[in-house]
Parts: sequence; C-alpha cells; structure tokens
Amino acid sequence: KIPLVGDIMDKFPITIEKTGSVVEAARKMRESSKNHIPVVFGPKNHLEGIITSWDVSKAVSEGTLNSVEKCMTKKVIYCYPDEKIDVAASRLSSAGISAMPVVDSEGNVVGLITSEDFSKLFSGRK
Amino acid sequence: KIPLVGDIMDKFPITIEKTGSVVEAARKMRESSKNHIPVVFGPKNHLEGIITSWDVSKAVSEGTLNSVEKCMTKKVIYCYPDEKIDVAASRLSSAGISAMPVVDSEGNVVGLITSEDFSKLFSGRK
Ligand SMILES: C[S@@+](CC[C@H](N)C(=O)[O-])C[C@H]1O[C@@H](n2cnc3c(N)ncnc32)[C@H](O)[C@@H]1O
Ligand SMILES: C[S@@+](CC[C@H](N)C(=O)[O-])C[C@H]1O[C@@H](n2cnc3c(N)ncnc32)[C@H](O)[C@@H]1O
Repeated sequence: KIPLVGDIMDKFPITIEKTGSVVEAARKMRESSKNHIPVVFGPKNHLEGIITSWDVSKAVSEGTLNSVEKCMTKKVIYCYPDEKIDVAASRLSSAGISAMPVVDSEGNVVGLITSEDFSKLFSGRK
Repeated sequence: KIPLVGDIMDKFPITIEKTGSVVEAARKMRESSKNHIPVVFGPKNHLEGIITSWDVSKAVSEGTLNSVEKCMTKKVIYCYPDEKIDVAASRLSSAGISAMPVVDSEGNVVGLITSEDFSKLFSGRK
C-alpha cells in the first residue's frame, strides 16, 4: 500500500569526495540541476557527509569557499531503501531538511530522496 | 477535502530587492535556513524574480557573484493562495523546481510554498 523509499528515490545520485573543492561541488550542482550532493569515500561510495547549495551559499555569506570537507555536514541524516515513505517524510520534516542519502546496510550510498520526490507524489493525485 | 495553498504556505517569507547583492541574499538564506527568496519591489512586495541557493551556487561555479538582478530567475513560476495543493504540486514537479512564491491578484508576494511543505503533509500520514 505505502510505497518504499527505494520505489521513489533517485537511484543514480551525483556524489563528490571530501577532497574536492566547493567550486567543484557547485559545478556538479549546476550540471545536474540538483541541490544536494552526498560526500563519499572509496569504490563503494561510503557515506561521509552531505554538501548542499545552502552550504555553498553559507560559505559565500561567510567568505569561506574552500574544501568540501570544511563546508559539508558530517552528521548525515539518511534512510534505507526498504523504509516506508511516510517514515522518511517525517525524518525530513522533523530535521528541517529537504533531502536524504539512501544507504545500504554497510553505509554505502545507493540513492537520494528529496522533498521534490514527495511533491511529485502529490501531483499525481486528482 | 483537498487543502489550499494558503493553508500550508509560509505566510511570512524572507524577500530581497533586486538591487541587493548576492552575498546579502546568501546571508538571508543562512539566517532563515531557507533556500528560496522571492525578489520584490516596492511597499507592496511586487514579485520581480526569485533567487535560490542553487543560483548562488551557480554564480560560484561561474565566478559571477555580483547583483541579485543578474543571478535571479526573472520568469517566475508562482501560484495563488486559493489554488488546491495538488495543482500547486504538479506545477512544481513539472517545472523541476522546489518552491513557488504565492501572490495576490496584483502580483504582490503573500507567501511561499516549498516541496518541504508537501513532504510535511506526507509525514502526518499513517
Ligand atoms: C538546515 S537546511 C536549510 C535549507 C533547506 N531546508 C534544505 O534542506 O536545503 C541546510 C543544512 O542542512 C544540511 N543537510 C541537508 N540535508 C541533510 C541531511 N540529509 N543530513 C544532514 N544534514 C543535512 C545541509 O548540509 C545544510 O548545512
Ligand atoms: C532548476 S532548479 C534546480 C534545483 C532544484 N530543483 C530547486 O528548485 O531548488 C534551480 C533554478 O530554478 C529556479 N527557480 C526556483 N524556483 C523557481 C520558481 N518558482 N520560478 C522560476 N524559477 C525558479 C532558480 O532560480 C534556479 O535558477
């Protein structure tokens, strides 16, 4: 009845390593038209953090445009593909964020779910 | 039965004039924890454009951090407070955007609705 995160997430999210620069993160956001980029490490894309256009904007307001590692959020709120979407939606709204990386049991990034995925579900309603 | 935009929108959105700087827009996003700022003109906040953290990030990737007017999107997709939320949700998702200014019949900004407002509605479901 209620869809799972894995049913509505983006299965091929853009990612970046923490050694990258903020300008490189900004370029990836520009090219993909996305606001949220999981920061990963290694061949299996282990989740290390998240950098968003809001973080880039914050760095601009503080004049601190340097490394992804310094600008990213380290304590990431994430979810699993087999969680129900209403559980994921409450996690987003109670944290005041608009996206969550989706990870497997080893903490490797397998997707990204955003509040835009939720408004898409609403637009299907009559 | 179906809620209206006016029931779920933010009734006191942060706004900026197009004569402001991108750094000032970035500061407002930082202080309000928001990604989207309607650009307005005059005492009644007439809608002139929209600037988002994505636009700030784009300006960073292109090295063009100058005025709000140069970085903002001029052709704004907006809605009215008395529209149904499913209509608003389809407008958001078909445009690939995550927020819309809400305007009165004269084009003055009276609110802002974001995809986060939609995921909040989902989280109330059982
Ligand atoms: C508080 S939100 C405010 C803007 C807007 N609500 C949004 O999420 O884009 C922005 C901050 O939340 C952080 N953030 C976004 N998604 C996150 C997630 N899944 N886990 C932890 N922090 C996250 C960003 O790194 C950024 O520092
Ligand atoms: C294409 S979206 C991509 C990022 C993400 N989907 C979002 O909306 O934040 C970013 C661009 O859409 C524009 N935009 C956002 N909301 C808009 C609206 N209501 N009307 C017109 N353009 C808008 C921004 O100014 C920015 O240039």
